[in-house]
Amino acid sequence: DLGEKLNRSFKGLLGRGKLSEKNIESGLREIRRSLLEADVHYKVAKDFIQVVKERSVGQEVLGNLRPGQQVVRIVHEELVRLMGSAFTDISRSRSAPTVILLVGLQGSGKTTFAAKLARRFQKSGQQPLLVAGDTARPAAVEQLKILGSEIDVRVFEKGSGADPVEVAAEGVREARRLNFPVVIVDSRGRLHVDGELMEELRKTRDAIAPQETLLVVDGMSGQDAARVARSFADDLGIDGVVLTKLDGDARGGAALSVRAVSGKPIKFVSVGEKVDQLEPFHPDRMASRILG
Amino acid sequence: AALASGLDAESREALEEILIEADVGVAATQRILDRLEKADAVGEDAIHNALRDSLLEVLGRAREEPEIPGGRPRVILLVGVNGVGKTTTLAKLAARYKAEGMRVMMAAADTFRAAAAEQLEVWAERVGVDLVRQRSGADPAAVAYDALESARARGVDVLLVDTAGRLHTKHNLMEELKKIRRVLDKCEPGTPDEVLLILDATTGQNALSQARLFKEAVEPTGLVIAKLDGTAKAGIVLAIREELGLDVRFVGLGEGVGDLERFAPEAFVDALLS
Ligand SMILES: Nc1nc2c(ncn2[C@@H]2O[C@H](COP(=O)(O)OP(=O)(O)OP(=O)(O)O)[C@@H](O)[C@H]2O)c(=O)[nH]1
Ligand SMILES: Nc1nc2c(ncn2[C@@H]2O[C@H](COP(=O)(O)OP(=O)(O)OP(=O)(O)O)[C@@H](O)[C@H]2O)c(=O)[nH]1
Ligand SMILES: [Mg+2]
Ligand SMILES: [Mg+2]
Repeated sequence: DLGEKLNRSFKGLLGRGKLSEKNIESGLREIRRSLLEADVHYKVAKDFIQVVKERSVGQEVLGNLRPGQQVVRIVHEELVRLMGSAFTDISRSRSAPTVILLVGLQGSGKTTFAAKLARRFQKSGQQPLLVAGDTARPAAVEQLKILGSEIDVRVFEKGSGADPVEVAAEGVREARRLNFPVVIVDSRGRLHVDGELMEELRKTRDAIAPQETLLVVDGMSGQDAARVARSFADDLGIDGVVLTKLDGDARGGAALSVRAVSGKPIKFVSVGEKVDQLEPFHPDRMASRILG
Repeated sequence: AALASGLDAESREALEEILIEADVGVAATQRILDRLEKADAVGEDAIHNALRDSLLEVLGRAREEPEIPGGRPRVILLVGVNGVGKTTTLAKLAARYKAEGMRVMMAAADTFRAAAAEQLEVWAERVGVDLVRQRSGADPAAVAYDALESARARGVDVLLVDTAGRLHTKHNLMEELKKIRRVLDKCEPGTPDEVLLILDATTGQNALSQARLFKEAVEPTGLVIAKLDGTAKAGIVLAIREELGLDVRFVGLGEGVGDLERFAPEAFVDALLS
């Protein structure tokens, strides 16, 4: 446990006294190691440790808190502060429908999340339209149709092989025509370094003007998550992030990296394969998980 | 000691950043750099070569494909967590073996995920091989058994069995996987001949946890690193090889049926250090 480890490395400091720069170095190394083991990006961890150091040097050691726990508390607070202190919901359009575009790498969980998000809106009394914007992957349209039928949500589709930009545009037009309050557009998985597919995504965005472009990121992602988030933020523009597959034992440090490099809030966390296994993002819970 | 080896603190830190950012992991990076210090290389080129050699040493010599007793299908079971690339990798392997002149069959033993069998149906048609499937919700072990019986009856050379993605931490799902393996062996003793654990190149340290638990459950005979055409370096395979002795057999380099290559350790290490 990180608190215990820090206490051991601060064992010179038992009574009252300030944490000096010298005795904090080993504690900081321990924290940095823990963050890296949790998949936080190397540079993000480095910057983060600097912030913790500045807060900790000269920090009064509280009488009843061991210095190790004190530093852990600072780390925890800074993690929460970095990741956003409150749940950030989906932005709504002032004139229906609210358009949500889901993007991300292959296999990150977009299609599954599309259904989960649709279910969430449905439960709050707003009937969504799902748009099968992945016309490339074998049976992707079928996958979304099945998920839609399982929750009684309509899916707009033009089959595999159709032009994805056209499908997205027509799907949003359909949502407008039928007065859907929300339309969720799924897209194919793509690499941030695939110029052609990133251009396709920009065309899609221009065609449908989403209120929310959400980057769906696999919660088990490692160092590369920072680069992916950076690319999607710079080359497309995103409004928020969704972290998936956090029902496993991945520490989820990608959450910190993605937030740090994109500046965008993590809005939801997917915690299972079932359609109702979706949670609003809780920064404090994520902080505890990352610290292990 | 650092001065004697020519690996000063600054150089060590620079290498540490490269390795960590390649997902090698903290502990493995420390072991590698400690060994490098002892190697006593002096100068940037010598250090780089020493590092390259030590990584190649970890990866070891690729092992031969197991020899299959003739007269029955070679059974390859694909396993791994959700969304890593199992189904697509299966299609690529099918195409590869078919191109080598073998008679290939696919088994859609993912009976859980929406449109999983349909996805494999599209691939079976594209590659031009038979597929055994049942309805959604069927017992995956039953599909596997069915497929192997059918493969045997038809003189198939290679049977590739797809399974549903599952997190290694889900006990009941791992038990289901063990059952699929047992049932194959029951149908034809000695099968599956290969169990390929598919890992996503973008996965971080969790890949080690995945490898540990999948190893415990179904004894993988090799790894496939999918999505290596992205920017992730999959450095975690070093720790997996060191701790669990698992080799990478193939790498996935794209979404097309031809985007699969045999693992090339030198190219992998060069990309990792670039
Ligand atoms: N355990 C778990 N599995 C998930 C979660 N979200 C999605 N999955 C699974 O992850 C796999 C991939 O999900 P998809 O929704 O197909 O991913 P995708 O991003 O649409 O994939 P592409 O369209 O190919 O890019 C499926 O097996 C899903 O059931 C989650 O939160 N937890
Ligand atoms: N770029 C790239 N994409 C890949 C590669 N392998 C698979 N994919 C893509 O990754 C996504 C998931 O692939 P699947 O084969 O469905 O993965 P899976 O492990 O069978 O997923 P589940 O059955 O849902 O657990 C698809 O969009 C594939 O096209 C690869 O080597 N490179
Ligand atoms: Mg999808
Ligand atoms: Mg699959």
